[in-house]
Amino acid sequence: TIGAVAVDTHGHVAAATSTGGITAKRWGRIGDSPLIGAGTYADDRAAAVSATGSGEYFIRAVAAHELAARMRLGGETLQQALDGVLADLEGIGGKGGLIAVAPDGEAAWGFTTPAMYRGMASADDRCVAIYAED
Amino acid sequence: MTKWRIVIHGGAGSERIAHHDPTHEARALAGLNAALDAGAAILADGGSAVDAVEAAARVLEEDPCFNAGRGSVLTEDGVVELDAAIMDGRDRRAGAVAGLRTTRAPVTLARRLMEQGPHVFLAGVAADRFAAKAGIEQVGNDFFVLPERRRQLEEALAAGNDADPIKYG
Repeated sequence: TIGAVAVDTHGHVAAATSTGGITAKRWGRIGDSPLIGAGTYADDRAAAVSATGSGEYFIRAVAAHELAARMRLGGETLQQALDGVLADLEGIGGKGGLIAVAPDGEAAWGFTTPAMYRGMASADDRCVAIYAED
Repeated sequence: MTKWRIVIHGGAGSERIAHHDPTHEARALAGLNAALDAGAAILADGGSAVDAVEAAARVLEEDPCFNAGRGSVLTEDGVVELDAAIMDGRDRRAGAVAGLRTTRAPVTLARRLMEQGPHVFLAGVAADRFAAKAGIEQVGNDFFVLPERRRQLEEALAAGNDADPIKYG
């Protein structure tokens, strides 16, 4: 699974996710990536979010929308909301990662697996990494 | 004016060197940088967040290192089935597709749906037909299939129910 979230100079956010699913997938299984609110969500009132991981749990937790709702309704910061959703997912047995940006230019990521291919860029900085310890 | 920013992921994995290729990690990091380049160029020029995320996602869909587009994992039948979604925070318009087999750029089809409808979510071979009618490039399913993914499929089928579904990210 791959994903991108961005905030532009007008303060608008957007999210995109794309995937081949899981190896040896059968019975027409569809994961969270194409489900709006589960693996992909964007709302200028809160954040843009893209997810990767054990899709069934991200669907059940409505993970991407939940992160935006924690900010919009619960007043959490972007990182607090992202970390809270990952903890919620772990509580029901899920693992994976989230990336997110907010209309104010804030950005966040987090993951509960040993690795997540990830990168971040702005006018001032850039980084790419794979493992938790990178 | 807001400070622009782009963040990308290439999948959450559970194995160091799950791929049998020691150059995989260096190639993956190069792919991540290429995707950041594509999105950052648009944002730095005052372009939209939607254009930036589609451009970055397209780079990663074409990059064989990642489980999306070309280089995706295989179903138990040995074919590639692709899903994608895109969403615009300005008005919460969205487009999503699932179970594609011949549309080369899944995220571009999702964007076409987001911008012109008539629906938010399309699935299956009918979605590929919709893409073809919309002039979005169609390819044979084997365009997406790599030998390394065949090896991983055989490994997963041999592991049966013990296979880790997100081992390869």
